[in-house]
Amino acid sequence: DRVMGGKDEL
Amino acid sequence: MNVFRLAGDVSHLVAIIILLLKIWRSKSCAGISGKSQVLFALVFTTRYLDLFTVFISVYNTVMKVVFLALSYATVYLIYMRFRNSYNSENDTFRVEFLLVPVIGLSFLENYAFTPLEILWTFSIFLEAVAIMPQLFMITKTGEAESITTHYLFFLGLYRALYIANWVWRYHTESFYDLIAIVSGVVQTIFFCDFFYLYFTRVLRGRGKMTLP
Repeated sequence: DRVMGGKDEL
Repeated sequence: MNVFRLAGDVSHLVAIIILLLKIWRSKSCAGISGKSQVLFALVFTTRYLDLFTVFISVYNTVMKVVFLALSYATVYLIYMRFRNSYNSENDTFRVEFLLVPVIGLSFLENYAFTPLEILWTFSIFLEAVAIMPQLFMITKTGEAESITTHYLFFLGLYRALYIANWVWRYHTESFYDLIAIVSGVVQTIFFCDFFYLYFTRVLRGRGKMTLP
């Protein structure tokens, strides 16, 4: 999902 | 993970290590904005709180911890160990002019009104403008040592590569993160003027970058 997706980036 | 993302992360790491080694070896932080470095430490601190909540990958966790540790080490060297060499008289950018709008915006524009999401958004917006005290300092003194400019080059390159990463992810995964993209583009634009000076003055000449 979006929230997880945003946080796989540094 | 794609090649742009990996190259971007490596550039970011290289930038931070260049700065840390420069200060460590010369035992001086002359020409470096301590304010920008405190802002970057704040960026990493507020963004990587998810270290405590979700596990994404070993790579992700290790890089986050490394960025946090290196940013705090840099701040320590500037304000504690080599504080005698810190040019506070030229590091006069008013940080509150960045923090107040960034805090306000992160409350207004976020993906969810929860503490972690607001802090994550705050870190994204703050990163976009955190280099401004450093660029202001260079403009004020009219020059920068070449190592400082190499640091700025890799920091700008990291952001430019992340844009390529977002274009790639949009086409291959249909993934996009609007807050990160808009902030990342704004951040990269701040570096354009610097990139121009870097290529025309630093790489063609030698030593310091001086402003006209």
